Amino acid sequence: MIKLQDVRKTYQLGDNRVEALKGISLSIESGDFVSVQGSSGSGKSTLLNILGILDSYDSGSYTLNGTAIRDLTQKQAAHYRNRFIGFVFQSFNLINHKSAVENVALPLYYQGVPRRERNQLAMDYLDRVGLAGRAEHKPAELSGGQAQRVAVARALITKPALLLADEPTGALDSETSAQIMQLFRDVNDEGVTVLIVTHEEDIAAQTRRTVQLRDGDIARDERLE
Amino acid sequence: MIKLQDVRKTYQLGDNRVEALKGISLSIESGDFVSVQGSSGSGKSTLLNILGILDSYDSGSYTLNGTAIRDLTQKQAAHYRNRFIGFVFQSFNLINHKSAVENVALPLYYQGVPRRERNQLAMDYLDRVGLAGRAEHKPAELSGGQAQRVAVARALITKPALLLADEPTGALDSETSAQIMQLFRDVNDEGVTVLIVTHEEDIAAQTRRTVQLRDGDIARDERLE
Ligand SMILES: Nc1ncnc2c1ncn2[C@@H]1O[C@H](COP(=O)(O)OP(=O)(O)OP(=O)(O)O)[C@@H](O)[C@H]1O
Ligand SMILES: Nc1ncnc2c1ncn2[C@@H]1O[C@H](COP(=O)(O)OP(=O)(O)OP(=O)(O)O)[C@@H](O)[C@H]1O
Ligand SMILES: [Mg+2]
Ligand SMILES: [Mg+2]
Repeated sequence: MIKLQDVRKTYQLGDNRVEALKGISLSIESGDFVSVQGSSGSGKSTLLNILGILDSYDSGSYTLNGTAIRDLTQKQAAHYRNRFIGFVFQSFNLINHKSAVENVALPLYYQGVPRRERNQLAMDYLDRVGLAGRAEHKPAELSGGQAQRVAVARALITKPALLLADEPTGALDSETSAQIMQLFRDVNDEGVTVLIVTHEEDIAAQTRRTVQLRDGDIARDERLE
Repeated sequence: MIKLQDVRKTYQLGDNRVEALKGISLSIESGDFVSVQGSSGSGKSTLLNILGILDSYDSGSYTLNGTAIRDLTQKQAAHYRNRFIGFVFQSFNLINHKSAVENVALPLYYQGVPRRERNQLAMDYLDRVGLAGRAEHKPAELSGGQAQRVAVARALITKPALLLADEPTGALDSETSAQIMQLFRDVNDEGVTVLIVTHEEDIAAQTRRTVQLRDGDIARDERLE
């Protein structure tokens, strides 16, 4: 499903160079449940953004389900993302002037799903993250953890083949975290490939394989089951 | 230092009423080190925003160092905040077009501190949170945990009497979390009153008193030392 071969990514800022990824090689089978850990600044979000076709890489190769992901047009990149990938952003990236239910329904709107059906599904997914009672709230009218859960619901609603989640339980207490992890297990059982970036050991322990990043390199990659 | 007496806060959204705080009474002595825990949506940020004079409350009373905090003008509220309070926001609230060092220096700019001195101090505080090497990066060029640490540095630079931090280690791995908690212990030793909202048990365990919110009420308030 995912094949990264010696992927490098460097940010250039004026005279400064930040080598965020220093040659990452990683293979992930369809249906796996993987966590990516590492300290703040180690390259986790950078890696996830490349996997999510949200950002380019400088060298090496990235193949997603047999397709080489390289030099895509904006249109092609958007096409693959919408059809294939659900992404939970580290800072949620909700639309501020839209309600929770409108935010969750948005990917279906882009897929041309009729209004009644997409709103129904959106309410359904909001309910799955415990937020049926917050459907009409805008992001500024939600708590941090509620906004995070709206972002999770939005990432799942298109039933993507690949779910990429950047610290999806970062703003959640232990009970709500457990609900979200159960939801991820459920979709993984249904065949979704799940990759979670997390800095929490006990969240990583609930996945089946964990990859540790250190300063842009893979320091460790081991099965947990 | 802080005295809340039966404080209530309700959000009105169209026909919906959300009773975020249902009568909170809380006294905090100067120099204490307190954590506030509770599940997602239990009212922690709402409480902190009221304490930080960022939001109003509907009934009850809030006295800060002997001053009744009620019906303040925008100007008075800003005055108390700038002189007295350091605030770490749950979503950081950094200025996107300013660099990390400019963001950290900003409160001193508002206090009229000369340019050279405030930049020196800002670099000093960035170093204390491990980010001297990221001074020129803008928020979009920082990792999530780096942005969080910039927000922490900015809250501390005016040496406030009261530090209010909303999930200040939420985006941090265990090692970086430990550095930030040590920094909070250091400023607490220097006499700063510290109140941390956290959903992490092991962070709360490092404070001297913990308050548990449940659905807008205080469910538990106990000393840990
Ligand atoms: N502006 C608003 N309008 C309406 N409801 C709001 C508003 N802000 C917050 N709420 C609601 O008030 C409740 C308390 O919110 P608050 O942000 O204080 O929770 P919290 O304890 O900080 O949660 P979290 O741990 O998820 O950050 C939530 O249920 C939320 O939906
Ligand atoms: N646009 C950018 N320009 C320059 N440097 C960047 C940019 N984005 C990220 N970086 C740097 O690249 C490194 C990796 O960032 P990344 O966001 O991948 O870290 P992370 O592992 O997700 O950290 P965290 O756990 O704090 O979220 C960091 O040191 C960061 O400062
Ligand atoms: Mg990150
Ligand atoms: Mg909150």
